[in-house]
Amino acid sequence: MSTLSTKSDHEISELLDDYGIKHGPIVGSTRTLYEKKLKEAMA
Amino acid sequence: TSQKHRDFVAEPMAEKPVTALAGIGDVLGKKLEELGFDKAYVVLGQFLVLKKDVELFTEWLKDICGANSRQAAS
Amino acid sequence: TSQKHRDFVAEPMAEKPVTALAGIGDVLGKKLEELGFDKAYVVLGQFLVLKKDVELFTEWLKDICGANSRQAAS
Repeated sequence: MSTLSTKSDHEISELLDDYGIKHGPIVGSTRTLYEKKLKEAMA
Repeated sequence: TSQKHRDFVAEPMAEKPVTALAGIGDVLGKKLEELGFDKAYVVLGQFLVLKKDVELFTEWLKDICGANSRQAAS
Repeated sequence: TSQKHRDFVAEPMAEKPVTALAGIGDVLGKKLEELGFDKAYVVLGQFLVLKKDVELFTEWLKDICGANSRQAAS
């Protein structure tokens, strides 16, 4: 899970889609939120 | 809506400080300013980049500055 | 400004697609849509989050979808 921060924005976006998490573009100001939501979903 | 919100929407946002937003008091305002969200339009930008999704925006606001549900909802 | 831009600002942005923005043709529009910037308001959001800094915004647009200077400036 800690590898999330090493993933590209595109990879994060694909993971969000895989986990069915609604999201907008992955940019500097939104990435932290989406990584947190992915960690919660993966847990 | 609160008087604060009515005052806010009554005129163009322009360079209003983040504390002009309903629900954002001095403590939250200070935290947001430290994070670079010093103007109301920057917070608006974040809302738009979150696709105007209130749930996502509320969660984001809670995460970055510890806003509670009521403040975030405002 | 271009006619496209005048058309764009002539009415509320609402849910206009990203290709409604001046300088964003089909190719750039497709790339931006794939990145989640499917609506004009989302691109506006990013501009606001970048504190309306044209240089930063232009650089960002070039980085994420290979826009050239003219397109980004539009």
